[in-house]
Amino acid sequence: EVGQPSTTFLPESPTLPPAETSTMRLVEKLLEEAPGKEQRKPHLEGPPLQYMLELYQRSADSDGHPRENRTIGARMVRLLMPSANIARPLRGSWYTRILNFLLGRNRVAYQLVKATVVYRHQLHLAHFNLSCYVELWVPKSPNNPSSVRGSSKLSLMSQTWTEMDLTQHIQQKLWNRKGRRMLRLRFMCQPQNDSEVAEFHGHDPSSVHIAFLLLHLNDTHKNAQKAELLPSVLEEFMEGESSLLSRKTR
Amino acid sequence: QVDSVASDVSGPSQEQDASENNQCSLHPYTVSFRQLGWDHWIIAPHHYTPNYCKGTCPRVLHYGLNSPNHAIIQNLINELVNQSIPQPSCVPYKYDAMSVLLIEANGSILYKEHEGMVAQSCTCR
Repeated sequence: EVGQPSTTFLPESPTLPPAETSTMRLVEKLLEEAPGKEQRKPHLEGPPLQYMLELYQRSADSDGHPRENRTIGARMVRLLMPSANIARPLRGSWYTRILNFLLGRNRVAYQLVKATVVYRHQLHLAHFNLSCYVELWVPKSPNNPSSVRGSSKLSLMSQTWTEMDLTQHIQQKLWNRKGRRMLRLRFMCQPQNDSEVAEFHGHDPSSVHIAFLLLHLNDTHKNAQKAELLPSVLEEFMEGESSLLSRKTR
Repeated sequence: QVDSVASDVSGPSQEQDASENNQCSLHPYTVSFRQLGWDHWIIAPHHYTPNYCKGTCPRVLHYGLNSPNHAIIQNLINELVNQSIPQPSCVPYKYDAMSVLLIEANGSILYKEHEGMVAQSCTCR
């Protein structure tokens, strides 16, 4: 297929003979989440891509060899953008959006190592300076608080981005759930200057990247590498064979 | 029969001399993801160096080739018992992993380390 750019030939392939199946399985695995050519461009710009390029450069050299001193702590890092970004009515000076992140099905038994949301804690929008934070959005019920805040720290990416650890929440509430797995977060901003609150109404920061989710994963599907043990029967045979050969050679 | 094989292998044959330069070994090879038609979704790296193994496997599989016992036996079978059983083939022995950064169909960005992507050494088996 070299020189024939196509990512769609696999699903269309008829039943493959056994010799080709394993090869195709690898390529299929590589291509399983490949997009169509037209799908890439809209996502190629902006802070999310920049973040992942920096992560890549820290973790692998220019030839793709994983660096020995890499610190990501997992073999896979997936950056998810919110699938929905829903504005909520203003509450006083607070501008709020609900962010939905679809985690998808856990198809090949990925183990969650770490989950963080990276968000802008400072937004500059139409001459307004906003202070923002993110919290878990949980439906109101007598047993549930309306929201839960995680622990935040400044991201390495830039001074305007903050990283909040959500590993425990996703691990306990979402990761092993069957069916649709969706993380809902509340992104809240407030003008830094109280006098700007009234003027700020009507401006919408939905057009800028405000948050993305990072999932650090390990693939538990992979077989552990087996030690190459020589069966005792063959070992005995080889010992006899080698002594016979050495005698004859002598 | 073993005696005759042993005397045959005690000194290099002409055939072995001729194939010495073409003995099973690792060859460097680089391909771009553009050539593979995958550059629209693999962001980094731009090039892939899988390398490959090529060459003939000697009649006597020395330790440097890391051949398993099975390959040694198969060589003997080919030589002594049944020539329709092929001699071992020159194939990769150790592999390196490779990290790629790619765009997924749903628009997410994935960093992933794939095992077994780069041939690092060769063996006859």
